[in-house]
Amino acid sequence: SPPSSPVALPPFFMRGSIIQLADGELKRVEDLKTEDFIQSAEISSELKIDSSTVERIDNGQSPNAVVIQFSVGELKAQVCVEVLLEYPFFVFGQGWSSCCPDRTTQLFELSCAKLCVGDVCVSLTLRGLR
Amino acid sequence: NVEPRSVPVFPWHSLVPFLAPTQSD
Repeated sequence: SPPSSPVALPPFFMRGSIIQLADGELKRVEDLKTEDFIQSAEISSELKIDSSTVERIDNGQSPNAVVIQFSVGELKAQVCVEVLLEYPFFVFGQGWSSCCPDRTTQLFELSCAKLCVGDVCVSLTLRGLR
Repeated sequence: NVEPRSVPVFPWHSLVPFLAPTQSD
C-alpha cells in the first residue's frame, strides 16, 4: 500500500524530554537504552516489541521526506513509512538513528547515528493482533 | 501568584512508530 503523508516530528524527541517507562521509571529521551524498550514491552499487556529491518530508503514526495521500507517481525511483513529526514528511530544496540543525523541534532539536540539499510529498529505491535 | 509549571511526561511507547503489519488474509 502507498505510504501516508510524512509524519511531523513530535516534541518528545527534543533532548531533555522526560519519558516514563512501563515500570514508572523516568528517563530523559537521550538516555534511553535498548533494554528500556525491551523491559517496558515485557511488562506491557498490550504491546509487543518487534524488530524492523530497514530494507530500502528512498526519496519521499517532498525534498525533506524519505520513504523507509521495513521488514517487520518474524513474518517479515513489508511496511512503508514516509517520514521527515530528521525523524529518529531507535536501532537495537545502537540507539537513536535518522536519515539525516546532523539535522536531528540541529533541531532537537538529540545525538543520532546515520540510519542505514540493514539497521534493525525497535518497533511495536499489538499483542493478540488478529 | 505563579502557578508551578508542570513538565510533560511522555509514555515510552510514544517514541516507537507503530509498525503493526496489516493482516491481509
